[in-house]
Amino acid sequence: SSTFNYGTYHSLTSIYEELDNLAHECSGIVSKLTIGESYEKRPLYVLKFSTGGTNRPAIWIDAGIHSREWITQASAIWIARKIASDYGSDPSITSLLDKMDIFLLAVANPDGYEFTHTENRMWRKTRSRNQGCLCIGVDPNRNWDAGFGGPGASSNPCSDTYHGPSANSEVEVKSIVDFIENHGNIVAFLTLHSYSQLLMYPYGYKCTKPADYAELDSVGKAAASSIHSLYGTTFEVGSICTTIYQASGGSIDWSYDYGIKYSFAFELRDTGTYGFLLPASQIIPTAEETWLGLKTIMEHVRDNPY
Amino acid sequence: LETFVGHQVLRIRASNKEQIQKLQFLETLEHLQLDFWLNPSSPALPVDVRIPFHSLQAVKVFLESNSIEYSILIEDLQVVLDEEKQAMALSQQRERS
Repeated sequence: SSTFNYGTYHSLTSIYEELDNLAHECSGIVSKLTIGESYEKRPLYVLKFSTGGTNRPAIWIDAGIHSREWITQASAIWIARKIASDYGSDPSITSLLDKMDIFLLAVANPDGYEFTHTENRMWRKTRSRNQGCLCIGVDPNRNWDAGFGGPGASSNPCSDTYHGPSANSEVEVKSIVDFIENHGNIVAFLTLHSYSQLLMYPYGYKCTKPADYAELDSVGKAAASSIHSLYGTTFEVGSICTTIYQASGGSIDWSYDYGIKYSFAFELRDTGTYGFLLPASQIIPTAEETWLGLKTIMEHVRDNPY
Repeated sequence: LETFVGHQVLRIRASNKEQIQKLQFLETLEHLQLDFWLNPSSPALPVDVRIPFHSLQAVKVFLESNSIEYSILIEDLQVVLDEEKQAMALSQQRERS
């Protein structure tokens, strides 16, 4: 297997090399797709985990849409290796991949990620330049077509929560939307953020309960208890609006309104010392516990087709 | 490369909605260049904010004069970023060797 050290943070180049390694070493079930390019023309690489069939129901997982939250991209790479290595040995993952596909976008905002390595470690947004705007970038988790421009997003281009000139104005967002709409059979949308140990479901742009509230809440609670079982990390479960605040233009609101029932956002562990700047020693334990939560949700998706 | 010498990250614990509103007012003061890592939402959740050195004094006076409790999450942000960079460099060396 590759010599990639999952217990440290990596440059974008190194992460992209590892995606190639995974696709090469596990070519039986892993392939690498390009679903588009970022604003600065960096490829958006998605790993597809599939054991065959055409247009099977599929699960979408993304990480790193807020570029500075390095723990999410690092966890995603570890999770990619875990899925590949568990197929054939873990009965649950084996039965899941015998029925469904998984798509994993480890670096949803490559321009921002590169910028955090080269110029500004605190950068969170995209790097798009909008006509006549003094400031750069849009918060890619306020740019989705779900209550766009509503509460909890800023119309000030210099704000870290700037929603952008229009929904899907960010090519990084539009590429995911196009991919999911073209695929047509994505049944779960899971996104990794950091931090504060929250497992959230829609809605954020409004404070009314989703139609599937009871099921999402119980699946979320089951996932949180799986996470807790490993290292005792406690996640709070709830809708975005009741858990933190009203925030419009978020990805899981779009995916849920689009018809993807199982839409969840994870805010990964908070040690109470570093915020999203978790030391590298926290990468693997964070990835391991996150995986258990994701797996619980994915098993429910597998067993409850809709 | 942007540096953050002297920037501190405070963890603020609002005890009621009035204090949350005061923190939301703080969010609007662009000249302070505050970077909210966790935005003020409810007294149940902490508010974490990165504060540039030049705004530190003013923000602490504001919090103390409003009896808003806070602690220092990160004493000097640049120290943490330097450690992170060193850890990455070390690991890359190991991988190469």
